Amino acid sequence: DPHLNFMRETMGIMQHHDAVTGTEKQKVALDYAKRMSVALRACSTNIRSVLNQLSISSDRVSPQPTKFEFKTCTLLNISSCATSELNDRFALTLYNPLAHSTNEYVRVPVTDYKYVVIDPTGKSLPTQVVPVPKAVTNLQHRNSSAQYELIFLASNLPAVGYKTYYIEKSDSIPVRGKPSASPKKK
Amino acid sequence: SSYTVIGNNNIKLTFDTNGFLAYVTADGMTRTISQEFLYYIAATGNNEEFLNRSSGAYIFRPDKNQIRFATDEVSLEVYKGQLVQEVHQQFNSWISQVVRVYKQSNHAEFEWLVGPIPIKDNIGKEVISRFTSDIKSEGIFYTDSNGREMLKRRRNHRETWNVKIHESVAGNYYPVTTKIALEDDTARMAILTDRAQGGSSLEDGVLELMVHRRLLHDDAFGVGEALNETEYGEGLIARGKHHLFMGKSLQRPEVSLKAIERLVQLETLLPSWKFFSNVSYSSDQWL
Repeated sequence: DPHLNFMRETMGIMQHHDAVTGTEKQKVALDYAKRMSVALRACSTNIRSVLNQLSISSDRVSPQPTKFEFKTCTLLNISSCATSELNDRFALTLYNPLAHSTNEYVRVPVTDYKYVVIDPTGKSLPTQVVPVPKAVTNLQHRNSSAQYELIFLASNLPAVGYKTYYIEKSDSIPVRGKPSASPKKK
Repeated sequence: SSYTVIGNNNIKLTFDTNGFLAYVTADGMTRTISQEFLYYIAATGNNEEFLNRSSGAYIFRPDKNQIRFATDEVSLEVYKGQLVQEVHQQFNSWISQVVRVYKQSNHAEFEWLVGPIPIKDNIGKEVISRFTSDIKSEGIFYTDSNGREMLKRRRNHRETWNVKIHESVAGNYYPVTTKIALEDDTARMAILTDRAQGGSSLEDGVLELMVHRRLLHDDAFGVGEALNETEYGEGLIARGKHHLFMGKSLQRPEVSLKAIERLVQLETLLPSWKFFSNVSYSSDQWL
């Protein structure tokens, strides 16, 4: 509750007419940004706890199920995310807040161009990799090694529900058959 | 040396040899639609006089409606794949954009990156993205009311009193929370935003949205400082998205462009939440 209350209080502050329209003083704008950041970080604890409860399958045999981190990446707007950049394997959980199922093209900042994406049924999805625009990689204060964005279609995300995708650098996957052709250079 | 085309079965975008958007093909027709970045020169007033305010945090007020093009030539990089086709545009050293069409979508996405706006010339600038079409909108356009109903706007006109507009740009600007649109008997063009912006249609068939501004004077309405965010050194950089829809304006029972716009509006403003987890398992173990 203290975590949620901090977010509630912050959202209350954000209803002030200066916050809505951007007519606050610069130092106040920075304080608003800080409060939002702290509130989001506090609530990520709740999110982690809830998703870890939801993601335990009912037929699980292990008495001590593994807990996942479920980190938010607040710098995705500049194509930067520590988890996807620093790990060869990671999972991406998408929670759909809408009251109807949706399809969404997901873009994940990555450091390489060879990845596989596996959906919750075990199916390998078609992917595409495009370079992060030069104007973004050249941003002065962007501290990121992501040179590419991995794109895949997350289809039929359930209404107010979630799906988790497994993403892995394809170099680290044991060869099961004929390797796929490397992307054509344009 | 030749036109560049990206798109899918639903929508195609053609870029001319200068790198600007030139045509959009969708819904069985091709229309002339261009897109460019421009900026207004911000008014510098004398705040002692009520009718001579500076452009500032509260008011948008270009100096004698002066507008400048960001560039007359755009460098292009094209990436075409099985899920998305996109064009990376560089307008100048501080404005760039990615225009993309996903395989299954029926609209185009414009992801703009603007800033830091240069101010070494001591001129405040208010940057817009402008879409120019051949649609004969006759002074009528529509902006949303906080994401809900669309309100009809008529250029140089107010619904409940006779008005004489003295400043034709500022006097025709309206708040856009999620959508701005115009149409004629045959075609319709709509732009969805990812945040609240100012917008207008200052000529028939033309829509513009303000994406970023950097000002050097206070407008004396209360904030007491210029809208010049230099806390991080050079000035802020803004990145955001516009979604362009074009199609027939006729309402048809089988396809409604407005219904599609509404759905994309929801999905744009309420996208999925993304949570990343480190995983040590192999894919089989994870499953």
